[in-house]
Amino acid sequence: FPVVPEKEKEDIQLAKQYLENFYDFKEEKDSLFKSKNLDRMSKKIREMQSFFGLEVTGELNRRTLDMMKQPRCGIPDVRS
Amino acid sequence: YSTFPHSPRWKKDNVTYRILNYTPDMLQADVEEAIAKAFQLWSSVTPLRFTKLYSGQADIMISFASGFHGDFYSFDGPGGTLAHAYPPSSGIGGDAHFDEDENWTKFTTYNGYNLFLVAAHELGHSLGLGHSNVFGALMYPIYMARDTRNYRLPQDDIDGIQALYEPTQITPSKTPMRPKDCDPHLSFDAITTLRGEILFFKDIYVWRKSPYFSGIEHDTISSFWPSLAGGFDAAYEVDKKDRVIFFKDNQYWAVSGYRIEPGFPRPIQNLGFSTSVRKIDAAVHDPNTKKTYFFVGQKYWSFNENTQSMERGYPRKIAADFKGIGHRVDAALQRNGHFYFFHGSKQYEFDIKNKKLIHITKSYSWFNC
Repeated sequence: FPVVPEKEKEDIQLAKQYLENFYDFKEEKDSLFKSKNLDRMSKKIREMQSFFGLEVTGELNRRTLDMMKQPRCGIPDVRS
Repeated sequence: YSTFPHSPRWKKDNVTYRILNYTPDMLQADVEEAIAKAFQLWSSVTPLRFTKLYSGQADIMISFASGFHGDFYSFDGPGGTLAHAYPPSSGIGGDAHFDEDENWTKFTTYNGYNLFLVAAHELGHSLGLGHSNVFGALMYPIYMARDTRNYRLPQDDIDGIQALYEPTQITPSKTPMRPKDCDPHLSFDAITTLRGEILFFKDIYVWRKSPYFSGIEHDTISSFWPSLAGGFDAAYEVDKKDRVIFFKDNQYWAVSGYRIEPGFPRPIQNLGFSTSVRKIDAAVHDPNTKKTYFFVGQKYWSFNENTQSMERGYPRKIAADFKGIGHRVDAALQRNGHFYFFHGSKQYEFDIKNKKLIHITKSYSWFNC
């Protein structure tokens, strides 16, 4: 079954927050180009997937989301 | 492994820490034990030594807090982020914060987080390590529940910390190996009870027999009391005072749980020994008479815990009053109205009330061999 839209929104929000906290992701709120933010996010997802030895797809798949939901240390994995 | 940018590290071997507050999830003593054991992991492979402070500014300040707590990273309620710590530097540098919204536990359970494991990880940051991408490493950022009895620092973490600090300069041949539980030649330096458990000491090692868990736990002395060196001569507990006394050479220390009481060590002459007595072989306390017996060579002394003074008429020959114990005593233990005297690999069980030797067995008999 497809993911319900609300759940999908929640997951994307969680992923954004996770990447901001631990992978130095910065969303450009005022950017005219939505695709630019998606590209940046995809790049950070790749970085995160690579760190944890997941398949590097740049997509927010189930395994990546599951990893993001694990309890963890609050120190970033990468730094600016 | 990884280090922080510019690889910050402590430029000294003696690093201080202070526990600012305690989680209500655990006994205070258990928090102290978890933190001390976490430090011991790192000190076991580096020249670093950690000293606990009870007031003032320490290099590493440890605290429990919820939500926003005055730094760059707010906590997020149960789950998610469990803790964080800052790399070595002044001020907030080195400090470790634990999310009070988590349920902290002494052991690994399914409904909480093992404080020792999380603290050991955070203190890795406090010493300068970043996150490792090696699955199974202590510095891997994800909490992984695991059995922490006999926990050993994974090699990746050892490599990381030794890249920042020198490896411990110990010649392997000089480090005594822990004897096997059922080694027929096993002997002990000292034995004591502690809050219902029995601790057996040999060199730097402790065997812990507890009514609260099955089997024997293996630890090092420094994991309980980081500032005490191994090789105790004698130990005894006065349970009514929740106090254990340790002897090494001509000094003694008093501890209450994991806390070393202030004002120690003191010279054994404070107990009433003459300066000709250089060390105690063994000590045991009889809670019924409130007397403690000290064994030195072929003689023993009786110490009145109520008056804190040595009794008149002592020393006496051990063999005169403990018939069948015709030699020096390595260690002694009181349990259920019996004294257990240890000499080499043998244990002599003595009925205190009837003043009678009732059983001779191997020293390892407590280890279910």
